[in-house]
Amino acid sequence: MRLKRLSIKGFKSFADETDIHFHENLIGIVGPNGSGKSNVVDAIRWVLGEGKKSELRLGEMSDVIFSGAKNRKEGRVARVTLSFENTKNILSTEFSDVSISRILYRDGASEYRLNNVPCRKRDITDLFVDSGIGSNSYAIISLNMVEDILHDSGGSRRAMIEQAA
Amino acid sequence: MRLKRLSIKGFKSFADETDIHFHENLIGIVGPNGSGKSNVVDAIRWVLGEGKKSELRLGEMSDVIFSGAKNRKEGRVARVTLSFENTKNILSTEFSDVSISRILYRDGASEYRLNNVPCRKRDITDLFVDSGIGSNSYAIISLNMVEDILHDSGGSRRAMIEQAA
Amino acid sequence: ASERFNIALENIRVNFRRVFQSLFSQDDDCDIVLLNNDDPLNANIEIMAKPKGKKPKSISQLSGGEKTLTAASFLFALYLLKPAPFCIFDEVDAPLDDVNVQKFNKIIREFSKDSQFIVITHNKLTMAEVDVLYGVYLKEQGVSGVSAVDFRKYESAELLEES
Amino acid sequence: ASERFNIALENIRVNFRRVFQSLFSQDDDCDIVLLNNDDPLNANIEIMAKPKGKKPKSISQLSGGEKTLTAASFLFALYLLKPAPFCIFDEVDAPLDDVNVQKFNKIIREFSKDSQFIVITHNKLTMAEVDVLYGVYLKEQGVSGVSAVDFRKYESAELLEES
Ligand SMILES: Nc1ncnc2c1ncn2[C@@H]1O[C@H](COP(=O)(O)OP(=O)(O)OP(=O)(O)O)[C@@H](O)[C@H]1O
Ligand SMILES: Nc1ncnc2c1ncn2[C@@H]1O[C@H](COP(=O)(O)OP(=O)(O)OP(=O)(O)O)[C@@H](O)[C@H]1O
Ligand SMILES: [Mg+2]
Ligand SMILES: [Mg+2]
Repeated sequence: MRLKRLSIKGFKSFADETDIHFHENLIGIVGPNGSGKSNVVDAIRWVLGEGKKSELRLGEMSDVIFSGAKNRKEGRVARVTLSFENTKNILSTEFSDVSISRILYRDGASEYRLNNVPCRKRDITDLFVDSGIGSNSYAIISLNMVEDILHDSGGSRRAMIEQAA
Repeated sequence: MRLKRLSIKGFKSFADETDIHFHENLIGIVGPNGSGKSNVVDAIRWVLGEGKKSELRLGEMSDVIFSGAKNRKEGRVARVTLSFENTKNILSTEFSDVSISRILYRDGASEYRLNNVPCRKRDITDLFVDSGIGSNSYAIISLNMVEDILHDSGGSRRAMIEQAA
Repeated sequence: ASERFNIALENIRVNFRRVFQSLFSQDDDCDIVLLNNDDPLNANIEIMAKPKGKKPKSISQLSGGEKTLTAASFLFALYLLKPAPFCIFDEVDAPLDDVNVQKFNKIIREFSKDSQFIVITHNKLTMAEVDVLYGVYLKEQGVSGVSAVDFRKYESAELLEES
Repeated sequence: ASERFNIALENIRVNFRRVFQSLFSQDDDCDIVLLNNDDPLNANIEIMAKPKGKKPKSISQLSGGEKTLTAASFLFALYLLKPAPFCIFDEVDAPLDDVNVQKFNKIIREFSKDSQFIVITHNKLTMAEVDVLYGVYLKEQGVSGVSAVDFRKYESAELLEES
C-alpha cells in the first residue's frame, strides 16, 4: 500500500481545502510553532477512525471543525480524505485505488466514505485490520507518547504488540 | 547573591569530584544524551533540600549515590556543595561567602552543612526563604514540567505564585 | 495573607500579558483568571492563551511550541515579580522553532543582567548566545565529567564523537 | 491466541535488542520481560534498558534522550515484525543530540525502502535527510496552508519570518 494524497478542508486550522501529496518515501514536514503540523497528524488519526477526544487534543469532538479566526467565520463542516494505492494487496479490498473519508457537520451529523460511497466506521477499520495501521497503532507516534510507551500507562504497550502480532 | 561553584562527588553519575564554576551570568551546559546534564540540575535541587524521590527521578533516596559502572565499584557516599557570594544580602545570614552541603552515606546516615558546620535541613531552607529559590521553585524548570504548569497538577501553580509573592 | 496574594496575582497577570505578547505578537491575548473568586486562597488559577486571535477553547488545543511559550511567559512573569538570584532551564527550548528560540534567548539575555541563568540545551542558536559553555561528557563508561568548551569546537566535537 | 502472542513477543525481544544496540552501542543491554509469567495474556510487559553497562534500576533513571531512544527501539522492533505501510513521527527527534539524530535517521532511511515515513521536525539534520519537505505555514491569522519547500530556502525562510 502506498499513500498518495491527504486532502483536508475545515479540519482544525485548515479552513481552506489543502492537499499534501506523498509521492516520495521519506517526507519531512516543517514549519513554525502553531502553524498546523500536528493538526495534519490529527487529521490522519481522525480519518482512520480515532474516537477518543484526548488522542486528538479535543475538548469536544466538534472542536475538529474550523472554529474561526480574525477574518474568518467558523466552518460548517470538517472533511478529511486519505487516498492510496493498494499495492501488494495489503488492504482487504479488490480496488487498486482506495480513498477513505470522514465528514463531520456542525449539527453533529457524521459520515464515513469508502471510495466516495457512504459506509460504516467498521468498513474503514476492517480495511486496515492486518496492516499494522490504525488510529492508535505503533506507526503514528508523537513525542509526548514516549512516556506512555515506557511506563505502559493503560496497557498501551500490549495493544501495540497485539497490532504487530 | 551570586553562584560561585557547584562541587559534586559520588552523586548519580558523578563518581569523581567534579566542579562547575559560575563566573559568568549566562551559562550554557551541553553534552550528549545520557552524559549527566540533568544530573547536575538534580544535584542543585538535592542540596537545596529536595525531599521528593519523584522530583529527583529516583526509585529510592539512596539511588542518588553513584551505583557503579563497568570498571567502578559503587560509591559509599554522595556529597554536593553549592557555594555563593551573599551580594545584596538576599540571604538571611551575615556571612558574605556561604556554602551549603548535603551528604548521604550508603547506610542511610545523612547530613546538611552550612559553611562546613553540620546543621538542620531547616537552616538551609530558611536561608532561601524570601529569595525565590527553593528545590521546587519557579526558578528551576525542566521541559517535562511544562505540562504540569499549564494543567496545574497538584496545585503547583499556586505554590509557585506564593514563592514569588 | 489573601491581600498579599491578590496583589501578587494582579502583578503577575500584568507581567504575563506583557511577556506573552513579546513572545507571541501584539495580536495575541492571554490572561490569568481566578475561578470561583469568592475564596481567593483556595480558588483555582486558570491560564488562558489566545495566540493570533485564534479562539482556543483551552490550553490543550495549543501546539507543543505554543504550550512551552505560554508556560515560559508565566514563569517569566513570576521572575519579574521577584527576580530569583539564579534560574535553571533544562531543554526548555527543545520544542521551539528558530524564531521562538531567538525570542526566548533575548528575554533570558535581558534578565541575565540581574541574575545568573543556567541553560541546558542541544540547540545551536542557544549555544551561540551564552557567555560560557560547559560540556558534560562520559569520561569512562557510566562516569560523568565536566569541562569548559569553546562553542566553535563543540560543533565539531559532537561530530568527532561520531568518528 | 496466547501461542501467537508469545511468538510475537519473542520476535520483538530479539528485534528490540538488535535495534537498541545499534542506537546505543554494543556494550549496551536491554530486554523485554513478562512479569508473572503464568498468565501471559494478562501479564505486565516490562521494558528494561541498561545503556553503557550502567545499572539503571528502572526506566525512570534514564535521561530524556535515552528514554526516547529506548521507546524508539521498541517501536522499530514492532515495525520489523510487521512493517506498517506508513509511519509518522511527530518531533520524536527533539530530545536527541546530533549523533543520535543521525543514528535515528539512518534507521528511518533504511526502513523507507519498504514503507513511507512522514517526519515532523525542527531539526536541521533531519530536514537535510528527507526526500521532500513540506512547509506548513499560517497563510492568514489562524488559517493553515501547505507548500512544498526547498530545504536551502527553508533555512533562510525561517529567519525571513523574523524580519
Ligand atoms: N478547530 C480549530 N479551529 C481553528 N484552529 C484550531 C482548531 N483546533 C486547533 N487549532 C489551532 O491549531 C494550532 C495548533 O496547531 P498544531 O498543534 O498543529 O501546531 P504545530 O505546527 O504542530 O506546532 P508545534 O511546532 O508548536 O508543535 C493551535 O494554535 C490551535 O489554536
Ligand atoms: N546513582 C547513579 N549512579 C550512576 N549513574 C546514574 C545514577 N543515577 C542516574 N545515573 C545515570 O545518569 C544518566 C542520566 O543522566 P542525565 O539524565 O543527566 O543525562 P542528560 O545529560 O540530561 O541527557 P539528555 O540529553 O538525554 O537529557 C543515566 O544514564 C543514568 O543511568
Ligand atoms: Mg506539533
Ligand atoms: Mg537531560
